[in-house]
Amino acid sequence: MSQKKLSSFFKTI
Amino acid sequence: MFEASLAQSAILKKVLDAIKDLLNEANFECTDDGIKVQAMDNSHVSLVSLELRSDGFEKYRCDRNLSMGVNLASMAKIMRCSSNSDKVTIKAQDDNPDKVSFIFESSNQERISDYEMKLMDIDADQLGIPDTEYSCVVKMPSAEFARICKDLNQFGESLVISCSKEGIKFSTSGDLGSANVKLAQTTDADKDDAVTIEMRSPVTLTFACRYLNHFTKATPLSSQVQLSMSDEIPLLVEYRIGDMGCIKYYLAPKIDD
Repeated sequence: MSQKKLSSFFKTI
Repeated sequence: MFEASLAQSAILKKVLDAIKDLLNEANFECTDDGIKVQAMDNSHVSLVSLELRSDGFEKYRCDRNLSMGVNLASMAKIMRCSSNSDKVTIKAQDDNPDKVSFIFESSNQERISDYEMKLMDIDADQLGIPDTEYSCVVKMPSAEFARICKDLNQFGESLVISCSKEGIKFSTSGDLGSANVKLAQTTDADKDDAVTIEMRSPVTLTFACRYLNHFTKATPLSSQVQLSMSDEIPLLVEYRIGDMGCIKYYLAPKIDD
């Protein structure tokens, strides 16, 4: 399993 | 001019304790509505979103929106200089301040101390967090959640959270062996020790235990914690701060490659 980063889910504004 | 007072510094101390191990620094965005902080940890795996509404303060004045870049370890050092029952006032004179003052007043008004802290320029990414209808929303005692995270952290790095109609299950395994804690939904939803589950569909997700343990530093703020989960999106762990706001933690899941 790999740890995802938040940027994979939430876009930078 | 920015000025905000709280009757007791204990709340602010607890808020700071809840974020200072996860974040080194953060921008405190102050507006007429209140104070907001949104910041990711260094590894960009988790995010803290803090809101303190202006109507929750004893006194609140914010003439113009301002952003204060705060080193949280420095602020924690200053907050430790207050007694829990002290009234605390946060004050910044300029519209674009390079320093902020903390004034602590004892309840009998006989001791007044003030501390000035230098602010910093922080260039941080802001993330847009979409409104989500989660598959499972679980409310449970915050102390129970903290206990489970602490106990299971001894067994493995990853914590599997499974939620269904029957209840919520926390599982982990490692060199030592394996561990499971199951909590059933309770019948009386109004009590502080209630476990309640709103479910659209069952969910199983895997998270790094280390971050969950960081989130449980917010336990003294609230008797209950809310976990919101959907498959393959970040977990939301939410603690209320009395009637004045909340602290939300988001944690990206571990996903099969």
